[in-house]
Amino acid sequence: ASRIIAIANQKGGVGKTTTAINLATALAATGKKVLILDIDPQGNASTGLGIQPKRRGIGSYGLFHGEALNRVIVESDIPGLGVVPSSPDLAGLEIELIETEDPQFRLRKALIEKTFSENNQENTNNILSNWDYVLVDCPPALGMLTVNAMVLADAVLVPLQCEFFALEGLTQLLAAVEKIKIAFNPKLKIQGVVLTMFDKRNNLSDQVAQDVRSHLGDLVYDTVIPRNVRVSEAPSFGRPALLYDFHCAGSQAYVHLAGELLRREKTN
Amino acid sequence: ASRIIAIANQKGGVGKTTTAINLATALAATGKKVLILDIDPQGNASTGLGIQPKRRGIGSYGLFHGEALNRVIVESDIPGLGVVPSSPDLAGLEIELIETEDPQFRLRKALIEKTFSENNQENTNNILSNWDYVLVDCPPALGMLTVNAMVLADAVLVPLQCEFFALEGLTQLLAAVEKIKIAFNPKLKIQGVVLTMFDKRNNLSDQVAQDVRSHLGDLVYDTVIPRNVRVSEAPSFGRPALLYDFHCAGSQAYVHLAGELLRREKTN
Ligand SMILES: Nc1ncnc2c1ncn2[C@@H]1O[C@H](COP(=O)(O)OP(=O)(O)OP(=O)(O)O)[C@@H](O)[C@H]1O
Ligand SMILES: Nc1ncnc2c1ncn2[C@@H]1O[C@H](COP(=O)(O)OP(=O)(O)OP(=O)(O)O)[C@@H](O)[C@H]1O
Ligand SMILES: [Mg+2]
Ligand SMILES: [Mg+2]
Repeated sequence: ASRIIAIANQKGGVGKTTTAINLATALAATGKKVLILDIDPQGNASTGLGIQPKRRGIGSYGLFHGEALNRVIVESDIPGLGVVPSSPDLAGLEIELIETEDPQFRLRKALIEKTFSENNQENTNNILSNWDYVLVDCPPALGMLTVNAMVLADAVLVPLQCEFFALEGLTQLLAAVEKIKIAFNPKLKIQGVVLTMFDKRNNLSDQVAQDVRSHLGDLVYDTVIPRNVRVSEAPSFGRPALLYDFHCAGSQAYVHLAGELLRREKTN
Repeated sequence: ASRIIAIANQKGGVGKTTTAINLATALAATGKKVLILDIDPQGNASTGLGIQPKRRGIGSYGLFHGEALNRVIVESDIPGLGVVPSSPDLAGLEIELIETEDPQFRLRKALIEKTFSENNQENTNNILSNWDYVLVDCPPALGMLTVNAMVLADAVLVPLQCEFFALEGLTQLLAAVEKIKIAFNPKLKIQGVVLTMFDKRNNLSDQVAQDVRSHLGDLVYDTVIPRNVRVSEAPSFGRPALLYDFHCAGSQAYVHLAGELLRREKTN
């Protein structure tokens, strides 16, 4: 079965999209089949993977309205990596879902079907079974889109920029995950916290990293993603950093992150 | 009368809060009375100005529910600078306002009262008249909170990080401002675009800056805010960069920005 990971943090600009794109590419490079769900109306993950707006179709917005998965998936340039692109219509979803039943479960209902066999045994027929990993890129908010991702997911991966404001929001985020776990998705857990844009030239990065490790211990990945300009240049070419400049420090860090994620999965 | 400016951009982490805090401080330093409205549930502007959570009270959330302005304002350490702090309750406002009448006007109704004199002349009795400038720090979304800010405001100031993903969202943002202007606030205009986190060490910053200036011309402020670690250190001490390290490049840039804003106001 597939492993579904929501990449979420309501703090803006912490590296959610960059982590979704490059971690997915690194996992695909190890031979895994990886699907990226872009549910951010900004559509940065779709752009960063080279999916031009005219190729996006109804995209992930369609999934919330009962469209079949195979009708919204788009191929990327990367073997083994599929994308359900974003759509600007996602921005209106929060309001649209208000009047509906179980608005938090729309994504889950679209992708994880419950069927019953003759002896009334409940089977979860997972439409996502062709994919080893599903990464969901979330917008910078704890609204209905991110809630849907966390109700769908097995775990939440939290990119955390090594800056003071980003640290402040972490407690709110962990509390929100706990609430969603209790109310909607009992098996939801924290996959881990990934430190991003670490700048060894300034103390602030060190202080934040030490602070987070002392509070969250093992939850924090050993792999730290350095601030690296090649990573921020890659999206303007519509390519992941791993394809734009495989040997740069940023790409190598994402390769290590994929390795660490696979190792942690085995031992859990 | 006071000048109300919404500091908005749905792209996350572009410097909205940092601009709100430091531009407000620089304007206050010139003798203006400045009020910051923090309507981001994350509350980074409140934290960056040293307003501890226990001092925040019902904050800006109260304004949306009819609380009087003078009951939610908190003094800051900076002479002439007042703050209406954030509250975590803001996160639920989008849903709360759905069933109400004119949800987009809640903030405007709370702060700009219409009264009628004997001869039935409509007067705008502006509750904000004690303040020369009101800066509204918005969350990274184009939801009901940011819409309320744009319906209240005279103009929108757009901080734009000199990165590719930030550029991508600019068209969406300008289109949203235009929609709000037509539907709710005819006098709304773009105050300007401020380039932030400009890093002279990399070409990407230059490319983005040139791209934006060629498209938007005069709308882009001459003052560019450089990437400067002292700016990102200041919030951990609960102080604006101008108080933490007045002579650093970041603080000086915000002083220049305040000067340019005042000059532009005069000529408009
Ligand atoms: N390791 C890195 N080194 C340098 N720049 C980076 C790095 N990671 C991300 N960036 C850049 O920082 C900016 C923010 O990253 P990104 O857009 O991935 O964050 P996000 O959390 O997805 O933002 P949002 O909250 O808007 O969705 C982008 O311009 C990106 O290119
Ligand atoms: N000129 C600068 N130089 C260095 N760091 C900066 C600068 N401006 C902002 N920062 C840092 O970059 C991060 C993002 O800035 P900030 O939080 O102000 O953006 P924002 O747009 O308000 O984010 P959000 O979308 O989450 O509200 C913060 O950690 C901040 O301290
Ligand atoms: Mg993103
Ligand atoms: Mg902010």
